[in-house]
Amino acid sequence: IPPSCDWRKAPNIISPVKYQGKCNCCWAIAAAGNIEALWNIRFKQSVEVSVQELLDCGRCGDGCLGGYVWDAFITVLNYSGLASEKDYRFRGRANIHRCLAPFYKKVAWIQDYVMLPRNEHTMARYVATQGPITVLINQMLLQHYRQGIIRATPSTCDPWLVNHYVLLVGFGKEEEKKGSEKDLSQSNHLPRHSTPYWILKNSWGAHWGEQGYFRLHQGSNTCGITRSPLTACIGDPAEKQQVSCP
Amino acid sequence: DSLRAQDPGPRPLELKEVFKLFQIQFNKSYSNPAEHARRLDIFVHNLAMAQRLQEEDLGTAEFGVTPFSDLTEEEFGQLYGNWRAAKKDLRVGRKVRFEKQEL
Repeated sequence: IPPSCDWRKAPNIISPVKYQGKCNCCWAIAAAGNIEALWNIRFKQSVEVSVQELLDCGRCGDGCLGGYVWDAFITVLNYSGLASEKDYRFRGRANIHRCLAPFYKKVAWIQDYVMLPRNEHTMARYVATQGPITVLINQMLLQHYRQGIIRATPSTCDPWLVNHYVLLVGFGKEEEKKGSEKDLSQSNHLPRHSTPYWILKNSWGAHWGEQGYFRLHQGSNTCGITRSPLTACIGDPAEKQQVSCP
Repeated sequence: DSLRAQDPGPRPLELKEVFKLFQIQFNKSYSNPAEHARRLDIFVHNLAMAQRLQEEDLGTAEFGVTPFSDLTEEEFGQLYGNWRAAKKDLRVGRKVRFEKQEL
């Protein structure tokens, strides 16, 4: 596993940050982001897929009332792919009786989807060698988040109460800046601590957080990040190739 | 006397002024004065909450005024929380714990 990985640094892999508005469709946006990134990595061809198709054509009713990433993947499998965002645009509300999937050309499709082991080490290896994955977290602290790395405990962010899907696009380490003057004066004699973190893409627009992204501490299951790591499988599994994350 | 004569420096912004700046920054307006007063109360509560989170955080995160600072925790959860996923996950969690107890 490399010490850091950030898929945003690779050109045309990660699509622009989306804004879910008053529609609770984080699950569909995270699934779409996962498919786009894996498709772009695999085929070196930039696509942006339709979130609206996932909302209109899902089997669980109104997608703006929440949903699951695996249902988004089942919708993609049922309709043999997804239309482009450009053709089937996001409207911010579901139209469950008017699924337009059959009328548009598919620009990306998946073979399957898998649940990854609930282990941050394995998650990091998968992200570094395959691409971004979806995760489910407790979003409570994000209401007040501005920037930096969130490191919570189970009492400040319950890892069991997970209620928000986001896309995990990378990880890294940050040199510690916090500390008293005394600590700083001694810093030359002590080993330097660094904070490992995950980089996550949110769906609340580019004006929120760190240009639409946020960071969670890596290695402490902060906000339940290991509860439900899920990813689509794209391309022929027999031709599975490892890629290198920038 | 000598202390009084000293320049106190820039006056800290009052909460009402901070709230006004928040409204301008995030283009927020409220339907009537009662609603405005209610949102101001929530905003003040959230600033205190952000300060508490800042003190409790073990990382390098900065908490403070965000586009959601005029929402209660419940409103934020209803508007942005994926409760379908949360309910399902809690059911799974309970089942696992139950099975562990059984064992």
